[in-house]
Parts: sequence; structure tokens; C-alpha cells
Amino acid sequence: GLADKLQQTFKKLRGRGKLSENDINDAMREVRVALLEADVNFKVAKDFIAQIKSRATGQEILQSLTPGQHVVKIVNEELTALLGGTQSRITISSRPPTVVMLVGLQGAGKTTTAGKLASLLKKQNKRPLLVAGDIYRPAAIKQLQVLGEQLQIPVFAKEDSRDPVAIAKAAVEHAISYANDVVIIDTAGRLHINETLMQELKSIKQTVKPHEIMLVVDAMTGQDAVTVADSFNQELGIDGIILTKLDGDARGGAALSIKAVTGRPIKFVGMGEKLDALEPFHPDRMASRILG
Amino acid sequence: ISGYATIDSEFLEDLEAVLLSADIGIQTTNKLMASINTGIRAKEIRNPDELRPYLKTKIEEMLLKNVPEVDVSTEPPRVVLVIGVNGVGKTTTIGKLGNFYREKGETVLLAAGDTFRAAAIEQLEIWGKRIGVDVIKQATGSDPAAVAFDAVQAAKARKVDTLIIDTAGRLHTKTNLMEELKKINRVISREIPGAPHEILLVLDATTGQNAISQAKLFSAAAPVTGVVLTKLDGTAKGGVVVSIGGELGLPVLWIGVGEGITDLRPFDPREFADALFG
Ligand SMILES: Nc1nc2c(ncn2[C@@H]2O[C@H](COP(=O)(O)OP(=O)(O)OP(=O)(O)O)[C@@H](O)[C@H]2O)c(=O)[nH]1
Ligand SMILES: Nc1nc2c(ncn2[C@@H]2O[C@H](COP(=O)(O)OP(=O)(O)OP(=O)(O)O)[C@@H](O)[C@H]2O)c(=O)[nH]1
Ligand SMILES: [Mg+2]
Ligand SMILES: [Mg+2]
Repeated sequence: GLADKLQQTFKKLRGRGKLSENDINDAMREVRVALLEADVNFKVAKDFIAQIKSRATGQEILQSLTPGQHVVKIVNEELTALLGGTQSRITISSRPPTVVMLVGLQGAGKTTTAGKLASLLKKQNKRPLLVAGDIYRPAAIKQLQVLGEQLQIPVFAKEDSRDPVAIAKAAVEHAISYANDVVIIDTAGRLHINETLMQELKSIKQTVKPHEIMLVVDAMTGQDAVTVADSFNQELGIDGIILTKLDGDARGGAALSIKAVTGRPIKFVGMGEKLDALEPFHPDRMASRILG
Repeated sequence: ISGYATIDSEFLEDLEAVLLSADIGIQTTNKLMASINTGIRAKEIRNPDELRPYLKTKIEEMLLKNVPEVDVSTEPPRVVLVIGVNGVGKTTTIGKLGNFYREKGETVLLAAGDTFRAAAIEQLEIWGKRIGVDVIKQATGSDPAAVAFDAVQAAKARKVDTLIIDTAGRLHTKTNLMEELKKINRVISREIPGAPHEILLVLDATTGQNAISQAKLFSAAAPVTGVVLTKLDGTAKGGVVVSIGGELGLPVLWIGVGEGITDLRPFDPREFADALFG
């Protein structure tokens, strides 16, 4: 990984005494390659390198006997700090029901994640209500109903409705009547550039005032992660992020890109297809994974 | 750098940024940028205006490796197996592809080979109804290889022209799921020599460099014949297929440009290369 590459870079310099600006630049190039191969957005990578370069040209590196190890340590620390703390909780409102809305591109894992979140909250003695807000995708409502059945968690659906805003509104009213304290709204996958569908999300937000709008993102997303996250955040407002399919071998550089452009916390990671495969986000583990 | 006299470094940096932001990847980007030197020395590039066309040509070359001849000699049924990681658009693509063949006048049959995911069978059945095509299925939880077997028998018995088999999304790193894929492939080829005639790997245009790992590991499990690149109607450019073409020789055959029946187009390398710089 990066650690080995940097060892090699600095091995060639051993016995030359002090490190030069050029030596540090070589090291920064290696870090840049690692970040780009990990799908960190190339502009985010550029800013990050500039940030760590100032630490890397400090005395601790220039006088170190193991400069390669030191650079890796700095990169790891800075990356971990950037990825943010561990805030792996849904903020529960003091005036129930807490309303959570899941949004994101097509196929990111929203419906499955809705089930996982509901399962987690049920284990925390909450009484969640799942809401089938995707009226477009074939068998989307059925998909959420099957998950609800598996989890023994109620699913609110209006089979004949063509109005996701009305569905969301009715669901919250239902939750109040039936004492469900968390409402999890699954929405249809959509493109950030589809104005009609982005407006639909804004209308749902205006109507039911979610406490948490979670952007669900596939961990294998490449450079486009910045554009997508920025659009969703600017147009709708994002409270937190869930990164899915981290059980694969995607390095997950999108995590850094999204955090850098939105500043919002990555709260959970999806680690599999089963409904118990939702874990807290650990910035240090994510940093090591990105660096490879 | 000699020859760069009229091509300033800012211009080159901008070009590099275009390639990187399109998910071409750092290794392939470096190769393409290095090829500019070669082009300058060979006088194929004489001024900055010729840089983009030169790169587009190089990109098209990588994309045109191994594009298969259209094989019309296959005895029916032609069997198409659709594979890929979770959520990339396999089931939707099958709906679109089934419609394409049906509009061409072929008889088409679909197979609900995803016996695992919630409402996967129902999803494909709705597509079948939309395009007027039957769907072979078994109960959720049954062996996908058994569904494939059933579907092949049905296709032979009904003498359909094209059978398209859906599979469950699977991460390429999950050994047991890749073994399951190998078994599905074996069952199909035992029942019809030479089948599956097409194995389509579906890749999502928003995916970054991990698509290369997907292409490698899926190809190791079953002889992938081509790629379907979906969700090109978004802002992602899908540039990783340039490396997949150049390094692995896998051609892109179709692109998905939306969620509707008609949102499937044959891949055009020139259009794709133009769009990268667009
Ligand atoms: N391996 C793995 N698969 C996942 C994970 N999360 C979701 N999936 C799978 O990804 C695929 C897509 O998941 P969905 O929940 O249907 O995605 P979606 O965002 O609701 O899709 P649309 O509603 O069409 O936008 C399914 O095959 C899921 O089983 C995860 O963390 N790991
Ligand atoms: N915008 C857009 N969306 C697409 C395209 N192709 C598929 N989708 C959407 O992507 C989502 C996932 O599609 P599916 O066909 O369920 O994907 P899949 O690969 O079969 O998913 P799994 O079976 O769960 O692995 C759905 O919301 C589709 O409508 C495309 O070309 N453009
Ligand atoms: Mg969904
Ligand atoms: Mg599917």
C-alpha cells in the first residue's frame, strides 16, 4: 500500500542526510496517486495534499530517520481528522415521531438501508414505522413490505397513490395515531439533475419536516460523488450520510470527497445485504482503507 | 519540454483534469498524457488544437479492442446471462434489452434468476408484462441454477429466439457467490453447447476504479463477452471503461440512459469519447 510505496521513495534518499523540498514533493506525488486510485475526487485530493504538505515539510519529517513512516502517520492522522468523528446515531426528537428520510441516486441501497435502520432502532426499543415512498420503481413497495415482514416492523404504503408527498404526510399522521416514535421514509432513487424529482424531495421536506435527511451513497462511487453530494446538499439539505456496500473491495475515497464538500457526518456504513449489516462509521478505519 | 513550446502546462493540466474527473483513472490518464509526447515527436500533434482530437482517437482505440463480430450463426435460443454487483441496473437492463429484441421481431423469454433479494422476481415480472414477454421463475429461495436450467428447457421447448437470464447482484469479492455464478454458467453450458452466447457485465457509470476489480473477478468466474454501462444519463462519465477496454479487452456493447423501456442504446465509442471532453 501507500506505506510500502513511501518506504521505497525514501529508501532511495537514505544516506543523503537532510530531505529536500523535492523529496517531499516525490512523497506527495505518491500520496496523490494513492488517493486518486482510491477514487478521492481529484480536486479534493489536491486540497488535501496542499494541507498535509505544510505538516510534511516540518522539522519532524526533515530530521526523521524514518521519513516514510512519518509521512504515512501524518497522512493517516489528517485523513482521519477530516473524515470526522463517530456520530453514529439518529438524533431522536423530544417531540415524536422522529422523521428520517433516505435519499440518493438509483441503486445506492436506500430501501435495504431503511430496513436496516428500522431493525437497529427496534433493537434500541423504538417503535419504527417504515414508509414506502417509492411509487415509481417496479415492485418497490413490495420490496419494503417484504423487509418489514422479515423484521416484524410495520410498513406504511398507499398502493394507489401517485403522490409521495401525500404518502409521507399520511404516514406521519399514522405514526402519531399508532404511537410509532420513528418514521423512516424510503424515497425513489433519482438523479440530482432531475429538477422535478428534486422538487418532489423538497416538497416532502416542507410537508413533514424530517429531523434527519440521510444521503445514501454507494462506496464504489467515483469522481461524481462530489457533484452528487453537493447538489443534494445545496438543493435539499443533508443531515448525515450512509455509505453502503463497504463489504466489497472499493477503497471508498468517495467518503472523503463527500465529507469535504458537504461537511456532514458519515453516520453509518452498510456492510452486507442482510438487515443486520449496518455498522457505525469509524473514520480511522476508513482512512486506512482509502490509503490502501 | 521541447515541442511543448506552444502547448502550455496549464493547458495540459486542464486536459489531465478532464480525464481524471471522468473516472479514467490515474494510471490510464498518465498513459494518455505520455502518449501526447509520442504524438508531438511523431508530428501527429502540431498545435494545441490537435491535442483533444488526438486523445479522443487514443481513447477510441482502447474502446474498440475486441469488439465482437455480430454472430448471426447461433442456433436458437441465443442465451444471454446478465451479471454484476448490487444495484447497477441488471434487472432494468434486461427489461430494456428484452424489448429491443422483441421489437426486432424475435421471440424473447426472461428468467428470474435472482431468487434471493426481496421482490426481485416481482420486479422482473412487471418488466415482463410491460414488454409483453414471459418470465420463467421459481419460488424465492430456490436454487438460481435450477431456475436457469428450467429457463433453458423452456426456451428450447418453445423455440424462442432469445433467452435473457437475470441474476442476483453480488459483490465480486464474495467467493461463495462467485462459485454460485460459476455453477449457473456450467448448468447453462451443459444444456446448450456454446451457451451462454453472451455474458453481459453490467457496470454503473457512477462507479470509480473499483469497476476494474469487478471486471477482472467477474471475468475470472465466467467468460464475460461485453459490458453494459448504465446511468449515463447522470453526470458521471463512466471513464473507467477505457481502462477496462484497454487493459482487459472487454468491449462496451450497450449504454443505459434512463429508467424507461427505450433508454438503452448501442455503445458508440466516438460519441463516448466526445462526451468525455464535452
Ligand atoms: N453487499 C451489499 N449490498 C447491499 C448493501 N446495501 C444494499 N445492498 C444491495 O444493493 C442492491 C440495491 O439496494 P436497494 O436497497 O434496492 O437500493 P435503492 O437505493 O433502494 O435502489 P432504488 O430504489 O432503485 O434507487 C440490492 O441488491 C441490495 O441488496 C450493502 O451494504 N452491501
Ligand atoms: N437513471 C438511470 N437509472 C437506472 C438505469 N438503469 C437502471 N436504473 C435504476 O437503477 C436502480 C437499480 O436498478 P435494478 O435494475 O434494480 O438493478 P439491479 O442490478 O438489478 O439490482 P440488484 O438486483 O439489487 O443487484 C433502479 O432504480 C433503476 O430504475 C439507467 O440507465 N439510468
Ligand atoms: Mg429503493
Ligand atoms: Mg436485479
